Formats: sequence, structure tokens, C-alpha cells
Amino acid sequence: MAKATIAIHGGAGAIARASMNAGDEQRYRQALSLIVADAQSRLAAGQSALDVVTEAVRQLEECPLFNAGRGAVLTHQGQHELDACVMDGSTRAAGAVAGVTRVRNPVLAARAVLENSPHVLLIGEGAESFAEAQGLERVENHFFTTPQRRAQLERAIADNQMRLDHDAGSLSPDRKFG
Amino acid sequence: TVGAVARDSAGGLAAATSTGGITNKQAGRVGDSPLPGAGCYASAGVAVSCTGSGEVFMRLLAAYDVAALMEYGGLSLAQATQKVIMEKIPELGGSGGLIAVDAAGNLALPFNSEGMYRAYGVAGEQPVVAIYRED
Repeated sequence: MAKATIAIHGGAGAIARASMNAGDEQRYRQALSLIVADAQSRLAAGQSALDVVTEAVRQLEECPLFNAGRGAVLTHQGQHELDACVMDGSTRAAGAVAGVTRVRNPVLAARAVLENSPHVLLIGEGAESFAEAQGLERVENHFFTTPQRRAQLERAIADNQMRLDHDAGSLSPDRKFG
Repeated sequence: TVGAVARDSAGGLAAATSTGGITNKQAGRVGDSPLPGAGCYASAGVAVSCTGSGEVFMRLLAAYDVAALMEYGGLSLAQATQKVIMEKIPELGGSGGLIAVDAAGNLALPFNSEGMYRAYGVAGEQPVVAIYRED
């Protein structure tokens, strides 16, 4: 029988070894290591794949290094609009939210759509209302902002460009995305 | 963008993807991440989470394309993910990567950019963390 297996990602892009200092690289590696190790433990304990991917992504959303949840990039207007999706391979059940601005963990809202809604994708205010009715934690939009993301936005506006997250740089230089 | 895919001890597969989108994007722009089949997909055969040029992943239904190449085309996980990320996405001018796991527990983490923050592990074994292409 195949073993339980987990993989996670925190975005792709123009991430060059030469452009990242050792401290930043260590922070990324440590965050990824802790989250994947926790997921491994959950799988070893018999948790379902659906529960494990939901929790892994929730933890990634809580880490300000990555472009999701806290630490997400900013729109031209200086706001955060967050999107998430969860899908269960056994049942093809799926849940997703788009354009949410005050749900602390969009992946939990997506999971709630999967479990407690006849729909697949909710957007904007409808998704916010649904998440609130589900009892999910809500925060002010600026909760997601970090100084690095604010600086990225200012550079992108100055250059009149849109940038994928790792190409725009967080702790590292100006090129990464996801 | 962040994501996770897993195969549990009962053989179940699942995928999740979450994102803040693109810096300096137009308000209301939605990419592939919340769209089942584009940036996130799971079936009984494979689970996929994508990251990259959202509009290109949407136009290709990239995550579902991996599943379709496997189910209808008979490709292995490695072949299907390589074809999507290294051939089809670049053909439309896109870049990025994905993570995927199949029903046998095989993993694929291809990307066509310089790097991808990624990690994987099998229950009970040491996890592997990588960032750069040469990792």
C-alpha cells in the first residue's frame, strides 16, 4: 500500500540563490519545514487528505512570507482581495471563495463552502456574509498588510506594472510570483 | 500563492490553493487559484495545486489538464505534469509551477521559473524542503 504523502508550495517565480540573503532563505526553509512536518504528523495520525491540505494551507496563510492570508499582496487601491479553493478527490466536492477582504483564513471559508453550501464558488460580499454566518474569524483588511508588501505596491505603482508575488519580492528582491 | 496536495492512508486525495493575487492588480481581478480545474483540482486519480501566471493557467485549465492527460491520455503523473508546466504553459507565455500527487502516492513538483518554494514528505520520513532549481 502506498504511503500517505504531502506536498506544499509557497509560490514560484524568479527566485535566484544569488538574490536572497542567508537569513531570508533560512526563514523560508524553516516555515516550509515546520508546515510540511506538521502535515506529515497529521497524515500519520490518520487524518484525511482533505483535513491535512486545509490545515497546511491555513498555516501558510498565517505565515507573512507567503502571498496568501497575512502577507498577501495589495491591489492598486491598496486593499487585499483573497481567493482560495479546496477540492476532495474522493467525492469531487469543491468549495471556493474569491475577492474576500475580511476573512482571516480564506481556505477555511472555501472549506465551509464545500461542506455547508450547495454552491462551489462564492465571491465578494456574498462570500463574506457566508463566512460570517459560518462563524469564521474576520479581521480588518489591514491585518493582511506587511511593510514588505506595501513597499512592493509602491514600487509597482511607480513602475506602472502588475507583478506576481515572488517577482515582486517580499523579503527578497524584486522577482518572484505565484 | 500557496497550496497543498495530499494522499492519506486510506488512499484519499485532496488539494487546496490560496492566494492574494498580483501586486498592483485591478480590483476584482480573479486568477486561477479559486477556480476548480484551473489552479486547484482533485479526483480519485490525482490532486493538483498550481502557482504562476493565473490567466494562462485559467485558459489551459491547467490543473484539470494534468488529470485529463493521465485519465484519457494514459500519461504518468511525471509525464502529465511535465507536459503542462514545461510545454503548454510556456507556449501561451505563462510561467509558474504546480505540485501534484497521484493515487499511488507519487509526487511531482515541476516549475518553469527560476525557483519555487516547495516541500514534501512521506508520513514517518524526513521532509524535503527546496527553493531553487538546483536544490
